[in-house]
Amino acid sequence: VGGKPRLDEETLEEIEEILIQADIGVDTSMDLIERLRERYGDADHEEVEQGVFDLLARELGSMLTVPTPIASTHRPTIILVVGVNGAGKTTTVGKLAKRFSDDGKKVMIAACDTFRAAAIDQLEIWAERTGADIVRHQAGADAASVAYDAMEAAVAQGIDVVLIDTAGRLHTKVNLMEELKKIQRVVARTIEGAPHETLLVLDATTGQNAVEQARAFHRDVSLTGLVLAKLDGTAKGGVIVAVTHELDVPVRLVGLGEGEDDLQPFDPEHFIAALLG
Amino acid sequence: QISDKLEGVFKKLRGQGKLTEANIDEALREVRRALLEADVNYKVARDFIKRVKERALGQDVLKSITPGQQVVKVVHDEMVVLLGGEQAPLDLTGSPPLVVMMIGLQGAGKTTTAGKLALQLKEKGRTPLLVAADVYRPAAIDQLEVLGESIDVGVYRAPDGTDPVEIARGGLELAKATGLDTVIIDTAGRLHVDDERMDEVARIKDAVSPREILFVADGATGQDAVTAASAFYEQLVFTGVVLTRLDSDTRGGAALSIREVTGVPIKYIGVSEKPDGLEVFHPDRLASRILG
Ligand SMILES: Nc1nc2c(ncn2[C@@H]2O[C@H](COP(=O)(O)OP(=O)(O)OP(=O)(O)O)[C@@H](O)[C@H]2O)c(=O)[nH]1
Ligand SMILES: Nc1nc2c(ncn2[C@@H]2O[C@H](COP(=O)(O)OP(=O)(O)OP(=O)(O)O)[C@@H](O)[C@H]2O)c(=O)[nH]1
Ligand SMILES: [Mg+2]
Ligand SMILES: [Mg+2]
Repeated sequence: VGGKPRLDEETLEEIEEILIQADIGVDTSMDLIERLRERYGDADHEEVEQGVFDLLARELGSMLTVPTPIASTHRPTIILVVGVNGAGKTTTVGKLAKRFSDDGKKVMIAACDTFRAAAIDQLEIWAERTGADIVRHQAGADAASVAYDAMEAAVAQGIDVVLIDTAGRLHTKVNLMEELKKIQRVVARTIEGAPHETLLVLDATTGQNAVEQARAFHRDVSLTGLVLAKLDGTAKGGVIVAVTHELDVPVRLVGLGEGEDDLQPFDPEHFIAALLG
Repeated sequence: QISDKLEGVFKKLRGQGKLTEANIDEALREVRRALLEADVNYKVARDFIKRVKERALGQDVLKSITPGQQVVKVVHDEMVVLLGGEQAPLDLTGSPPLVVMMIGLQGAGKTTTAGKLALQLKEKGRTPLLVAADVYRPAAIDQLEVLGESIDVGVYRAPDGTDPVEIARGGLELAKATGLDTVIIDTAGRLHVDDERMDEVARIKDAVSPREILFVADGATGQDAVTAASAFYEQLVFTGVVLTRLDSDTRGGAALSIREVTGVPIKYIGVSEKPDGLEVFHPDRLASRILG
């Protein structure tokens, strides 16, 4: 950006390219470009140079809800983890188990993915790694029953945090979304105020379909937060700007790798700086 | 609906008398917007629109009574050509055992696709062997074994601590020794920016010389499809692409981006989690889907 005395069309195109390639999306990018055009269309060079970056950063920042830490004052705190297939749910559950264990909390994992091959085995390894208890049934069992048993066991054993891993499901599959609602209902009936958090895990490489995913999951199970996984890749994850702006659901955490410590609180400033390159 | 939008654009322009090149530009801006909303890569969309414009002008769209429809036809046809014209089958020529290697980013659908492919080949009368070369993901080997069990296909695994290159070799050796004609190697998900992991998969390729290397990608991938696909292509020169989870409502623009940037044909699409959820790729169907 720069070398020209004003914010000309060529510069605006360059900015559009940056925003679109970051998966910000057409509507949001056009909104931002329009604001730049209004604000800086006739400004002089120096003001534009610094102003453009600052304005973009400020506008993007205003579209991102300020993240607050995960609720963990209830006992047990119930955290339901949901999302489409392969997003990173099980790994995020493992990382959360590590994080809460490090904080001295007694953690239980509920293996509610009773469908996918070796999903329970995968979770058992994470439970072992992080010292968390695990409640599981056999493969093919009813997911809501596992959730129910986990709630009962958590109360009986004085557990601090229960992490519920669920099967990946496309938001377009009505029967699978109904199953998820049932898991949530069972949890709510068994423990007052549960689930205290319902986190949608989004793969950072996902494009505009992430908006539809978030809308559908939010409509069906009322999300309290997003986890942006796989941000250690080259994808910018810009789609969460539109998601948080539209649904007012904050990004709470980002996944930065496959290891148990690769989970960090969402830092909007850092995210925006990386996005604008 | 893109055709309605374009008809709307041209109706509005009709009132101004004869259509001009600038009018075509306006219509193509609508098309470009549709492509970007469908996750087609920014640069790929720009180059594609340029080519479409040349074709549209060459076809006298300006003189047509239904310019909107005609532009859509040019776009659709150009997209089908870009996506590969007709279906590209799996290359199974050569003396057995033939090796097929699955590669891609984390969570793309490699393991599930390996199982689906094994079932399809078995139903075509071949004798596949699945090879569990993902030593990193917890229970990845168990996952492949459960899948193999469900479709009655053998799975080769090695003791914990065996290097993935050795596992691949071992699988090929077992296939040779037992007369199985196709080896399908499931590898771990990896980032194209992880040099060590990219080097590993290059070494597996060198060790077993796959007839087919399938780049497996999530059908809902956004702008990053180009970056990842180019990097994997540069390192491995894969021979086919599989786009998974197209049973969702994602538009699938990543298909256009990956094909344009690597020139590699899309061979299959994943349309369900089940072992029979693998379809041969149809360029015209995906073109209609991307255009919305
Ligand atoms: N690089 C990277 N890989 C990740 C991250 N989170 C998860 N993964 C990897 O992504 C793949 C899928 O992760 P899972 O945790 O199995 O995803 P899931 O959502 O539980 O998948 P399903 O249960 O099949 O729907 C695995 O290979 C993980 O190691 C991350 O933050 N960074
Ligand atoms: N709906 C649907 N789900 C799919 C499809 N292909 C794979 N999946 C699901 O996507 C998730 C990830 O699939 P995997 O086969 O474990 O992906 P992967 O590439 O092997 O993952 P990593 O080994 O961790 O890199 C699983 O829940 C699969 O059941 C598909 O075509 N449609
Ligand atoms: Mg899982
Ligand atoms: Mg796998």
